[in-house]
Amino acid sequence: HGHQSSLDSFFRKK
Amino acid sequence: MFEARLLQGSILKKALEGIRELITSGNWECSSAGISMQGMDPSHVALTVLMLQNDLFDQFRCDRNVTLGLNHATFSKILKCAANDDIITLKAEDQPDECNLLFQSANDDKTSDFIIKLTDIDQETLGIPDTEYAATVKVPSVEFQRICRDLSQFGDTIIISVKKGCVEFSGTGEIGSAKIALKESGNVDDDEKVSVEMDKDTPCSLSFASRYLNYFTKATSLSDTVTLQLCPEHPLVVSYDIGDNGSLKYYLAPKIEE
Repeated sequence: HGHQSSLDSFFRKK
Repeated sequence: MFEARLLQGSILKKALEGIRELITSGNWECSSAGISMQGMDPSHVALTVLMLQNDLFDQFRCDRNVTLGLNHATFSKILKCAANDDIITLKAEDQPDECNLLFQSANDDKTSDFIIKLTDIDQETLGIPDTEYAATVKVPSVEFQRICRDLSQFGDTIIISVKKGCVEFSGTGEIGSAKIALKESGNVDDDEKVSVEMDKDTPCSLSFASRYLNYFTKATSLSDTVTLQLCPEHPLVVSYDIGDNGSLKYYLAPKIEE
């Protein structure tokens, strides 16, 4: 089922 | 000076059960608006966001913003000393290095007074962009907990597929495969019902690690219903409302096909 993505590619650090 | 009194102390106990296994410590930011805490697990796959608005508390005072750096295992140990129907009061000075927790029993014949040492946690805060979700699904929280538990026996991935009027959860692995479909039910106002709202009628289907979904369902006791929001190639949002003035939300990065 593919590889686990990371939230870092979706959310920017403020 | 910060002081907040929660008549339903069990809310804090339940919230900690939904947080402590995902994030070991966090900055609980107290402001005049309420208390918020967010944190990611070490592998940056899941973000946990707790919001407790000021009117969840029957007394709330926060003269200057206060950051409570809390170790969640310690916080949970102390909260375990509170009965479910205790009134819990949190107190801290400005720029505190400790936080005072007061538990008052329902019949007021027992008060427990704890001091928890605060820790310095340098934690970046993440900006969560507003997303147009392709699908918003509401299901009974106990149902969702059971589905995640049952399907994780089949493998480490749970596929959530939403199409008009129906949400499907499936899992496959060495021992075989399983698919559980929930149809949208009639009168959705009842807490025990399923509702499926789609932005357009395009079905969407995403894969997630069952381990994290099972961590999230530790928050089940907070709310009768859980809301799932899906958008292709975006994190899943799993939300447990805390009354009308709070929420515990989880954001889970999807598993992307090769």
